[in-house]
Amino acid sequence: KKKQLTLDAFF
Amino acid sequence: MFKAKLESAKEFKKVVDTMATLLDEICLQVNEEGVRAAAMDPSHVALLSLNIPRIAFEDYQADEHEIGIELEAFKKIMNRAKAKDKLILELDEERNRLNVIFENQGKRKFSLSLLDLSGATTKVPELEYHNVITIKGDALKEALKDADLISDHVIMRASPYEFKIEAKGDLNDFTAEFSSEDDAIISIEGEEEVKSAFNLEYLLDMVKGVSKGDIVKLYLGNDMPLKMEYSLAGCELMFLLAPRIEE
Repeated sequence: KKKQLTLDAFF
Repeated sequence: MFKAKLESAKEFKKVVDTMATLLDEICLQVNEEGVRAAAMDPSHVALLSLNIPRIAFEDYQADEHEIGIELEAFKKIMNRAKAKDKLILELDEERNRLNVIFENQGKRKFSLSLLDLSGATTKVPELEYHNVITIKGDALKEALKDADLISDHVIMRASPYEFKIEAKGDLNDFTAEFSSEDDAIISIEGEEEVKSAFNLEYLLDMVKGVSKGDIVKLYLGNDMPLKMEYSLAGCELMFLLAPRIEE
């Protein structure tokens, strides 16, 4: 299953 | 004070259109060096950063100000730009408005009421990338439109010599392949193979202002945000788009 990440995970 | 004049209102319209597709509002940080802004879309999937150095303006005078703008209203005003209109942006500090003036045979002035977005500045994360693809904007845009027929997301793959955009549907597939020999490619840099998946609707919004002759830089990693950069009439746009991952 694909999940859309948010940019918060990369800060 | 802030007063800035741009040669082409029509070109700047593309910048505002692109911002308005991703964001509801933006806070322009102006100072003597130029205009900067950065904001994330409401769902925090995409980030847009704008940098307009003062050299991009025909005339430019500015002290430090934060100018909060509601983008839907700004977009509607910019849609009234005509060929050969120059654009003057001028802060009216007393009335707390941004005057948007189209200058051609006369002056047509809109006064845009400002939002208080102070303290809402977005930091841009410093991400490290090893793969950079520099590609003609129309080739990228057409490939994304092709992929949009097949799926709602794409996989972007980069190797030292090749860049691919793949879309897989239930029945049908699409692949765009660009090698470093192809006309669409200015350069492909990188020593490893990487791939990430991205939502197509966001990608299409990000390339909205791109037209023939524009050059786009893509920074790719493994399950990393896509970084995209291009310039429109001296306005530098940078985007980050968070990936979709396999759970």
